[in-house]
Amino acid sequence: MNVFRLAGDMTHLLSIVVLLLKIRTTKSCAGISLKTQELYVLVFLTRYLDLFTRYFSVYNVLMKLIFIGTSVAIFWYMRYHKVVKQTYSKDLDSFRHYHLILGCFLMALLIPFDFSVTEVLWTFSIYLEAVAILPQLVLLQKSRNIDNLTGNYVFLLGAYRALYLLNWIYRFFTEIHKIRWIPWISGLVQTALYADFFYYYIQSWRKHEELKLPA
Amino acid sequence: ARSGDSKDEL
Repeated sequence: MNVFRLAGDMTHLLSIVVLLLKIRTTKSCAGISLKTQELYVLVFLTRYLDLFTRYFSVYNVLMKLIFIGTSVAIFWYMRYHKVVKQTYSKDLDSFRHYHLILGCFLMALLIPFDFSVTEVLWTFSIYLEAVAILPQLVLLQKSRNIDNLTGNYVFLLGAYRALYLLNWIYRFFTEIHKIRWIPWISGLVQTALYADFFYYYIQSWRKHEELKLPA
Repeated sequence: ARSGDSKDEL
């Protein structure tokens, strides 16, 4: 495990902590896209099927269980918690995420890592993760004001994949020496989707102003 | 098929 990978995983974990903190302390999920959260549940469930078939390390198993558990918990809060669900910005969360699921599934059938059920699902999860943030970004763009925790959540989520890019470069030269088209290109797309957000996030931070995305 | 591919990533 290299420093980029660890930093990426910790940033990913921290983003989830920030989101759960927002939901549990403010009893509000305003500004958070339930569609994006549903996509993450699907991403983790389809990617971590290898929990049953392959063992890597205690760290690996624990992190996978945490990602599955927390994504389901966030989904549950937003969908079913008596107080939290009333703060859901339903009208603004209008992205048709089923199209993303269908598109990524077809892509995974056409270009899978390998032709088996688990490998097609793994590839599907990589493609879907790359675009899962789109409903959230659209929701942010429609929101008048973005609270700090929501802004930080999205920033950390983007930083995680950017750090993974560095991890892949590092591993390519030190360890694997193989081109890994599917995760690399998906990861590049995923990180690029945040470029606009990063720009406005850093600007608002430097100017000490509230974060706002132009429509 | 998986050797050399870093499926140990999350």
